[in-house]
Formats: sequence, C-alpha cells, structure tokens
Amino acid sequence: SATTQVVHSTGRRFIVSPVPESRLKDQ
Amino acid sequence: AEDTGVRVELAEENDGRKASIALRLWVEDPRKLKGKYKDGGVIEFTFDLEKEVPEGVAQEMVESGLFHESDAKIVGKSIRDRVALIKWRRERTVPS
Repeated sequence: SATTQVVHSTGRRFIVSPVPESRLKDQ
Repeated sequence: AEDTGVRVELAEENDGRKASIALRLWVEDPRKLKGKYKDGGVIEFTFDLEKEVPEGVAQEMVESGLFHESDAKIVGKSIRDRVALIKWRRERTVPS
C-alpha cells in the first residue's frame, strides 16, 4: 500500500495513508 | 458544519482512562497536503490529552512537510475541537 510514516524530531509518528475508496465522494 | 476540508476523529475505542489517544485526521481537500503526500488523505497519530497542545501537533505536521504553514491554524483548530469533545465526554462519564 501507499502508506508512509513520518517521524518528527519530537518522536511523534505520523502515518499517512490514502483515503479508502468508500470514503471518497464526488470522484 | 465548517468547511475547513479537515476532519478529526478518534482512531480507537476510547476507554476514558488513557491520556494518550489515537486520532485520525481526514483531509477532504487534497490540495492541502504537500508534495509526496498529495495522494494521502488520512493521517494517524497519537495525542496526549494531559500534556499536549493541538496547535503544537499541527506545527509538527507542518515541520514534517505534511501541510503548508498557512493550514496550521485550521489543522490545529480541528484537532482542538475534537480533543475538547473527547475531554467533555470524559468529564461526563462517571467511572463505575
């Protein structure tokens, strides 16, 4: 999958993923 | 509802005890995300209800290259609103 992790210098982790098809609207 | 293009929700069951909770931020307007994250749309992270400030997390997202500086306020406010709701619910829940 296209999930990406970003770790900030504070140690906090951000996990970025695509929006699931079911949540897309008007597309 | 406000049309900020950003929505924050709980990403886990809230047992009302843990200070650290998982949040999920939905970016409805993909133009808000930067560069290689443009195909993203969901950002998961943990937030400490007792120690952390929503605007601080928004700033970390900007520094991490997720959002433009100009969106930091919107992101911070969206997190703040959700966190306020979670805290309000906790205060109303009497532990058994």
